[in-house]
Amino acid sequence: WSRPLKSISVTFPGDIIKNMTDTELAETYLKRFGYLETVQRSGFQSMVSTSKALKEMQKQMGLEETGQLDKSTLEAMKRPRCGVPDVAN
Amino acid sequence: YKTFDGDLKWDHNDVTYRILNYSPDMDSAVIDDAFARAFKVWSDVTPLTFTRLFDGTADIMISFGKRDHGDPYPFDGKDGLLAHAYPPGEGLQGDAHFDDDEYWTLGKGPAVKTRYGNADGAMCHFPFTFEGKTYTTCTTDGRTDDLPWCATTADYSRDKKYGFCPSELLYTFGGNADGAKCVFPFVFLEEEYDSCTTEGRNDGYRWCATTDNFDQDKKFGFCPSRDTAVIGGNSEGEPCHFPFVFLGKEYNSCTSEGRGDGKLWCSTTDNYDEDKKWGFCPDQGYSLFLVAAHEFGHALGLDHSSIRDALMYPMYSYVEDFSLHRDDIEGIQYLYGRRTGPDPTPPQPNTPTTAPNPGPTDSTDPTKPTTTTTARPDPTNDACKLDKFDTITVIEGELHFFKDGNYWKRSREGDGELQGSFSISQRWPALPAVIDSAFEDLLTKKLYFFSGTRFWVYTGQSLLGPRSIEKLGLPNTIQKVEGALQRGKGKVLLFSGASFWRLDVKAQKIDNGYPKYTDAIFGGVPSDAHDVFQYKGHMYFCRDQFYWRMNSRRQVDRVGYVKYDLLKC
Repeated sequence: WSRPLKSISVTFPGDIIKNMTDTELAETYLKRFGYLETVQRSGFQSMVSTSKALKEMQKQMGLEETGQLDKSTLEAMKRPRCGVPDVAN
Repeated sequence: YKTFDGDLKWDHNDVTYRILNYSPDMDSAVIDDAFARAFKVWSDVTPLTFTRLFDGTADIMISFGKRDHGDPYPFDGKDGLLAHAYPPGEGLQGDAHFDDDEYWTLGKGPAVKTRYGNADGAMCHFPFTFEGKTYTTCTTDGRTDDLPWCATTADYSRDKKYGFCPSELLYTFGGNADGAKCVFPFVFLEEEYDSCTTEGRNDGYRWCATTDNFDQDKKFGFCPSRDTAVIGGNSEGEPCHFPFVFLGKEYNSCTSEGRGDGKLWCSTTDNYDEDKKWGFCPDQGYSLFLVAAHEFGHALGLDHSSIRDALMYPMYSYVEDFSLHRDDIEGIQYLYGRRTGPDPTPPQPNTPTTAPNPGPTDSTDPTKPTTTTTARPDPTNDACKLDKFDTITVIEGELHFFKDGNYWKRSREGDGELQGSFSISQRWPALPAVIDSAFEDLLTKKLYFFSGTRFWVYTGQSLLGPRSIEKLGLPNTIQKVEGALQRGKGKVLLFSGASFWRLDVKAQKIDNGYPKYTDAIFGGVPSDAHDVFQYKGHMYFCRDQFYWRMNSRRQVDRVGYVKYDLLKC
């Protein structure tokens, strides 16, 4: 049996992909692609809930609509994709 | 499918595009071709036409850029965001941008087009062997001038076919030096440079001077990426240095150690700990064709689809034999309507619009096809715009190219003009639009056509079939016959998948001892060729737009483009 290697994370110079937590990654993704946005109308400000945004994202991607940041949702967020937002602003 | 709010679309069907710059990852000709094919995806199913402009403002301005590239949506380094495009409209609208921190290929690893050498610009063949050693990348071995080269067939020692790989020592692109090679060392702002540099630029592109003094001559070009170069990081364009030291440990290959994302990287000096110079190792890359086809969908007015197999699904996945999903077709046709003009797959029999001329006819002679006199070519159907054919074969000494209900032909002399398109149904009315394979029996001059699991035999205008290919003794597991090679009189090899069978034409039976594996007998050609045929004493194996030519000693003596070498486009 091999002993699992202790993996060390290094900040590589010039690497703009920062090591993010899963929650941070999800929030960035949901904002970037239009699922999570602050709506400002007549001074009223509301934040679409993360769970609702996740459900919308899961629906768009054909994933199970759990509203949770599950493994398949996280994997989908890490996959290469087009930069055009999924939800129009 | 989804369209943008307000159903944004072009108000004209003759859409123009302009390629503003190129990626160093692939030859400009390969990039041009990828974009042209990506537009064709949409023009095939709509009345839209796409015309390339070389200056001025086009509807769709195409460019490569990194990170902050001049619009409000910066890219994010390697992977993640690949590209974006704007819906139709004026100015930035309609434009398509591609992240040049990605490794752009045709989706299956380095797509290296050669220059010079003796292979007529063929693509490198990886792996290839040279003096007993196998190479999976371009090499400078065997040369004293440091120019990287590759073989364009599997075995250089046998075939001696080679070309030079992208290198700043051979040429540059863009800039103002007409593609001249770099001159090292060169002086820039009174400093001397021995290699390409990103100094003086804020877009991350590597450049060099093409004279020994940039300050004085102001002549420069961008450096093409070598296939061995790292991607991104802080050493773009440099090769990995093996072995290298990282956190005190020595590495002889790319590693994902130190990274949380599992991406493979390497140091470009012998010691990362000291020099901190690194980059990502070349991988399969992203298909520029597929990504461009998706982005051009946006540029024409399509938003993201939620159907996983649709082209307009937001995530990238590589598909080998791409075809547009019904959802994409419905979306684009909602905006622009269907393609007008002649149906490209007309199965209906020919009905002359004018009365035929009275006079002698040889239609009673079954050995003489009369259809060449009635079939009129349609020059608007341009074979040069096709990337791959359903089948290619020689009939009556003329090379025939079949595609979607049409065919073109070129005389045996080879330099004769390409004629067509002609309608298959006009000349051989019983045949379906898609012909997977065809051959002419050298003894009887009968023509055999294969489509799916059926075949037809034409003797002049008289017809036999369709019959099941099982009748010939082919197994019921094969979906189609993809190629045919005459082996002397009365014997024909039939190819399907990675195997082939020998047909005794007279007995109409497959010989014993078959199938055999294609790569066991025909080494060095793609085992998944979709067209196999005999022409002027050579065997041709085609895959996509390329062919592998094999001589009678079963040596691959040439690899080239069907479009340029056989169609003479």
